[in-house]
Amino acid sequence: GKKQYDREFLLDFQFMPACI
Amino acid sequence: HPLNSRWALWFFKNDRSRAWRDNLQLVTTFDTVEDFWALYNHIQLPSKLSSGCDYAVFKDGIQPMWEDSRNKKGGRWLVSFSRQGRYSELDRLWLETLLCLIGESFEEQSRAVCGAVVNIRTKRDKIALWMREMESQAAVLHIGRVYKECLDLPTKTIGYQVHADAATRSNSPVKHKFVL
Repeated sequence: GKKQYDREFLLDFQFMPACI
Repeated sequence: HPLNSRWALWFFKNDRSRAWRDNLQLVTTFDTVEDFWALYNHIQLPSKLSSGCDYAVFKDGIQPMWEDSRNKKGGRWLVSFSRQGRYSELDRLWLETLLCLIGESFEEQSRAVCGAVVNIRTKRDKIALWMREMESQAAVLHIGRVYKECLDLPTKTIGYQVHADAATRSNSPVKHKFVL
């Protein structure tokens, strides 16, 4: 299906370490 | 977290000794939320770029120029602002533009969206959302309304221009077909 992400979801990843 | 589309970041740096096309470089492509941030966090904010530079983020395979067949008959929703507005608004509006692009915020009209461009210029900076030829005015207006809401802008601040008008203008300003 089509992947839609809202801005809050996307912003949660901004400073997340890459390997967890 | 895979994105719906693979996107490409392009960088343009104005060098008058070279052809326009030679000043446009494909930087990289990404198709996950994590890779988007790895790239975004690593590059300069638009407000730090020098005058004459652009960033463009387009669906992979579409070139950020009018001549691409997907753009040719399309148009753009444009927001432009003077230098005073730059430091408070430019970076915020560019990030919001990217988030609505990669998050596919335009629902069924997301397919029509080709990409976005930020132009850093001496007089006025510009951010534009590019879309291909649309089947109806309603579809163009739907994208414009969603986009304006993403940017949280007041009324009459974004205008729609047809690329063909921009490509053929001489000295006259390009008309806005719609203003929201």
